Amino acid sequence: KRQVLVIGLGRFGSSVAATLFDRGHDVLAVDHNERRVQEMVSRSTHAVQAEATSEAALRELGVKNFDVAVVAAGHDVQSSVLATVLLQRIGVPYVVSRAQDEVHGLILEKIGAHAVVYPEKESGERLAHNLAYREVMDYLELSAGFGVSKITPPPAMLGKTLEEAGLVARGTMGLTILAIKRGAQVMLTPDRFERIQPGDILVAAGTDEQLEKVDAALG
Amino acid sequence: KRQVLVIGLGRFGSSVAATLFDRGHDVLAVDHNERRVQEMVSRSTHAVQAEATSEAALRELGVKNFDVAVVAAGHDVQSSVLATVLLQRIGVPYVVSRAQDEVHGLILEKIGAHAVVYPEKESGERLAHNLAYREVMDYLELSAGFGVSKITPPPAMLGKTLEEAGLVARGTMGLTILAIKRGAQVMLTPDRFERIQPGDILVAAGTDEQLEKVDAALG
Ligand SMILES: Nc1ncnc2c1ncn2[C@@H]1O[C@H](COP(=O)(O)OP(=O)(O)OP(=O)(O)O)[C@@H](O)[C@H]1O
Ligand SMILES: Nc1ncnc2c1ncn2[C@@H]1O[C@H](COP(=O)(O)OP(=O)(O)OP(=O)(O)O)[C@@H](O)[C@H]1O
Repeated sequence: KRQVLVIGLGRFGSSVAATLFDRGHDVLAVDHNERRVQEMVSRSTHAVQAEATSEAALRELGVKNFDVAVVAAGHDVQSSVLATVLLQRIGVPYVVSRAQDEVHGLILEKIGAHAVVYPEKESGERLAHNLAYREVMDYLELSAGFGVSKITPPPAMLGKTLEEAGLVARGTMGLTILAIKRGAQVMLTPDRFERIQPGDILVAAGTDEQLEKVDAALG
Repeated sequence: KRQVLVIGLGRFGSSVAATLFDRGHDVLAVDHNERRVQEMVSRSTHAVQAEATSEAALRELGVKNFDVAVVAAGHDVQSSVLATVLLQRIGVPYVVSRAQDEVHGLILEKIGAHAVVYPEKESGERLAHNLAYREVMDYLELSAGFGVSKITPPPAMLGKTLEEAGLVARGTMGLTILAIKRGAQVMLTPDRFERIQPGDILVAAGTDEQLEKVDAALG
């Protein structure tokens, strides 16, 4: 169970706080805007109004008891930079700060944020990935250019076994099928005799090129 | 190869456009702000200045030849709603629109956006997931509450085989290890005799509870 401090309850910060809270972690949600604090009362362990640029206010919140602090005080670069520095000074071991743009992100890195997040940029990359893999909902990178993707089998593969479709180790497609999602069921590590059915989603490991070749959604 | 139209070159839109372009897809990047258009010239197939709320301007761009349009004209709810309606009218088969907040998103759904994106909310959920799974870089959902995660093995498992560690089908941990990332290498579908080494990242399939129990990063 993590102890997480979230400073700044805009769209990004409130989402971090609420998601962690729903998963059973302890979340202290902080904002200098009272209305934003109120909105988070039922979606966090505690929601408190405080000025994040005040070292005294932060110490009073007992922030050094937290594992992680997320600085999501968005547009105000000065606030976000100051809060990031103060939290480290007070002794929070891991500080993640949200950047408005590349320059802001560079500053945050220089002043010691352990991780810098670019929400819009990341979501843009994710959407691009999902659009490129049209029927693919997600992608898990294993190493550069190699990962696991959920792909829609092309019509020609329907009714074939994984072996006949070339989707086995050292098969023609070069992909390894780690799982098949069939309706609400998930079949892990299917064997070579498993027959591909209409509606199946194949969870495949391979290089970007291999995944793109097979995915019926592309081309 | 997809033909994608991106309207609105803020942080989200420019990231969608540039990412798709880098992956070899055809991208037309559009914005009514000339400077933003200039910034995208080397990161898209074509970058054009145009007013997205003008049906004539959109038709002139030949938008009905596109597979997908992404409406990323952010803060201006009216522009984003109007562009979303016009694009469908002109015949773009799939329109994804970015919402500023829940109300904006509801409007976009009602007027027929095929998908609505909430970049800050999604990135917040992702960060929350990554923080909850501290050493875990990513997560691939297979079905509700069940997915594939990259986890760090707890110290007690080091030196044990997957079977000894209970990480095999019907093993004590309930997880299935689909792959092991060792340094830059990725070993797919390892057998039960594979010994877990320090630094290994296990690509494991299981329920949220099962994943949380095993991940050394949690607890
Ligand atoms: N110094 C501060 N102390 C506490 N809270 C702050 C401080 N500065 C800003 N905030 C809060 O941070 C929140 C996020 O800021 P803002 O809305 O400017 O950013 P944003 O980047 O638009 O957010 P998002 O994109 O996540 O919606 C606001 O609710 C604001 O009240
Ligand atoms: N009617 C329009 N036609 C063309 N471009 C538009 C129109 N309205 C807004 N834009 C462009 O959309 C882009 C994104 O808008 P804006 O910066 O308001 O949104 P944002 O939500 O802050 O973006 P992001 O969060 O992605 O950085 C801007 O570059 C703007 O010039």
